[in-house]
Amino acid sequence: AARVIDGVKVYGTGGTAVRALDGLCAEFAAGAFTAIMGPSGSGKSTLLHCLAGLDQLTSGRAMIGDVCLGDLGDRAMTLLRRDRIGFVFQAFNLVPALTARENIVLPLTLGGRRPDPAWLAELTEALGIAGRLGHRPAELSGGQQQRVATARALITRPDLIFADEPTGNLDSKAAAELLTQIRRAVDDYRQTVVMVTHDPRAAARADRVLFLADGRVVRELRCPSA
Amino acid sequence: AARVIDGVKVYGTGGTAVRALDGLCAEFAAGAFTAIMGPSGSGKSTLLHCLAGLDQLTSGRAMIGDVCLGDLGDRAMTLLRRDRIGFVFQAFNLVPALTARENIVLPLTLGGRRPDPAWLAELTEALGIAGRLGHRPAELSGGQQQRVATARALITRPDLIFADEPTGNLDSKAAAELLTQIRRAVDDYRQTVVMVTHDPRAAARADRVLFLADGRVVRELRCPSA
Ligand SMILES: Nc1ncnc2c1ncn2[C@@H]1O[C@H](COP(=O)(O)OP(=O)(O)OP(=O)(O)O)[C@@H](O)[C@H]1O
Ligand SMILES: Nc1ncnc2c1ncn2[C@@H]1O[C@H](COP(=O)(O)OP(=O)(O)OP(=O)(O)O)[C@@H](O)[C@H]1O
Ligand SMILES: [Mg+2]
Ligand SMILES: [Mg+2]
Repeated sequence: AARVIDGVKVYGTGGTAVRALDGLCAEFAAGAFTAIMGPSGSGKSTLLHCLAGLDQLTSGRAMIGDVCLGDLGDRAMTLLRRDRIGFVFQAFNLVPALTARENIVLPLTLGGRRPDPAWLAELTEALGIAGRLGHRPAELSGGQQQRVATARALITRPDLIFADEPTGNLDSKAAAELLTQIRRAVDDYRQTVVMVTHDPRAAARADRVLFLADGRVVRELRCPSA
Repeated sequence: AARVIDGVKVYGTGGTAVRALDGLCAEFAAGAFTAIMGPSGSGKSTLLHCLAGLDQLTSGRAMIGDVCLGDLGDRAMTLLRRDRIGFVFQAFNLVPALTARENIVLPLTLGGRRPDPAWLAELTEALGIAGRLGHRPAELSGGQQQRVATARALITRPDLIFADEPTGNLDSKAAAELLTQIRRAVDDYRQTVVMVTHDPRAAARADRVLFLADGRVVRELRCPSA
């Protein structure tokens, strides 16, 4: 469903240049749930952003299906992201002026579509935020904001879900419920999930774990099926 | 060093009012390291903000030493926060236009003071961010931003350190190093630390753990000394 071939991403130039990705190769099969772990600063967010077309590789190729992201124009890239990709940002990136509900359905609204009320209710109930939908992000706790960001990535049932540390602000019960929702997306709807996490218990819910260090994949583990 | 007596915090009014703190009592002795755990939305950030004078209780008293925070004017509160309190925010609250170094020394700069170069070097080395000091927050990874926010709270060696989930974006090695720095502040310099966390391994480094639920303390555990 997605892959990176010899991905290099360099920020800056000259002496202070940072090689955030250093010849990274990774493949993410359709309908699989992959976790990505690694030290802070090892390139995990950079990998996710390049895979989702939010950032451009310096060299190498990022592909979604048979499409090389570097070949797409702005318009095509925007449509691909809106319709086929859901992204949970490490810093949430919620719109401050919109309510939680408006934030969640924003990708649908931008596409001129309406949410399925039953799916919206089911999703927000499962994530424990159904009672907070009328509030703006500043009126929500950190963990509630994180779950709103997750709901936004799931509401369109996109082919590809990229989640950047989606449980970092959650207690173990809320984290388990969120991971259950992600597991259902994969098991019941054959969506593809790539999740960055620092939490081994979250990684244990995936089908396999890729370990990054210094902008490269250094190890891969298959998870025994639960 | 700090305490809350019958703390009540209500957001909003009428039917949608939220009782974020519901008659909370807690005491934080000088020179002790207290962890606070509890479900997402249980009032942990609200408690920290009220203790640090960043928010006002609806009723009850928040005290630092013998001073009731509700009695202080804006000027006195600002000086207290700048000189005696360090706060690591759940969302970091870094200044986007300033470099990491400028963000870290901002509380000193605002007080017309300069950093001790040896202490700044030691702190940033220990937190693993010494090589990123010239970069602005947007050029840092999530975990690097979190460590810059932590360094800012520690640089003034304040009497009171409030840390709101300071390891949520860190791998286990970086988290352990950050907790070691916090432990040193308590053991070597008799600073007082109140740390909200969802991570049991972080809580295990504290002297005691308070458990919140629905805006109240429901349980307290003393940690066996390591
Ligand atoms: N400005 C506000 N207006 C309305 N409700 C608020 C506001 N700020 C916080 N709340 C609500 O108060 C409750 C407690 O929030 P708080 O941020 O203290 O939770 P928390 O324990 O820190 O959670 P987390 O672990 O998710 O960070 C939550 O239900 C939250 O939605
Ligand atoms: N715009 C930028 N300019 C310069 N350097 C950058 C920029 N963005 C990221 N970096 C650097 O690239 C490296 C990788 O960053 P990335 O955000 O991918 O790390 P990460 O693995 O997600 O870390 P974390 O676990 O802390 O979130 C880091 O050293 C970071 O400082
Ligand atoms: Mg990251
Ligand atoms: Mg909080």
